[in-house]
Amino acid sequence: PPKQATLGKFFGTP
Amino acid sequence: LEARLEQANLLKKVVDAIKDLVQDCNFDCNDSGIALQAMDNSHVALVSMMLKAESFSPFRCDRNIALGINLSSLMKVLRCAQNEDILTLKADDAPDVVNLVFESSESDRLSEYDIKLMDIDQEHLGIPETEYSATISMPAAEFQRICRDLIALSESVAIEATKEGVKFSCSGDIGNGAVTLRSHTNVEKPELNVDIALSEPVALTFSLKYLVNFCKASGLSGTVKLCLSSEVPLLVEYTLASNSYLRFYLAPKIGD
Repeated sequence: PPKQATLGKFFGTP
Repeated sequence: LEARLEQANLLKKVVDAIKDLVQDCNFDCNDSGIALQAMDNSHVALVSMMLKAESFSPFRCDRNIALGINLSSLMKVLRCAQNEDILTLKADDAPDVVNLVFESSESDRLSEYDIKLMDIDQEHLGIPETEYSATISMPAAEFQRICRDLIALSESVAIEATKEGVKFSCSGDIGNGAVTLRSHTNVEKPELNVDIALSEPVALTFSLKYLVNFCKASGLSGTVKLCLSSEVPLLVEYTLASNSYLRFYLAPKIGD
């Protein structure tokens, strides 16, 4: 089954 | 800070909608308004709230301040307000507390509460401007119903937007389910419109648990907007008056 990604993968820390 | 809201109910509904997702939050106050950004503990979902200065009357914030507030404490105090009460938020330059005053427009009742502030070291994420492949706007109650119906069958939902429409489908131990909506314009009841703006087809899978949680904001707006692009978090947006908003981002489930 597909795995849950976390937001850190997409949104950077500015 | 001194910010007066015509209806305490607005803040009450916002906090009620997000309190199960995030617990301790900084309310960042500056002259443009009051903003909040916080991720849930698992870093899968993010809440982004903006209450613009125009949503308040009057609004005054002389110095940027972050009010670190425990949302369950805030909810306890907001429950002391009548929905129709006028709410004024006040804080000093280097505050230990935030002060909330509720005034009844009908009687001479005035109630006043202070909530102790906390130091919250919050990670702030940069959310890139995204041109989404699909933007779906639909009745908030319809989206809530779909999520509640499908979570009975499965933990996850596949959202597939094509020129035919948007399909929410799931499969679980007892079987499968799917709900498809097509673009729909109801002249008599525009609040029932479904609008699908598509630049390219997109299909993504999300955890229903989070979506059901986001739907607690359904009482804030008649319409919800879903924005999808391949391999990026889903944006679920509830628009409030005066360009204020409550947004939720949800990371997709990826790969096999």
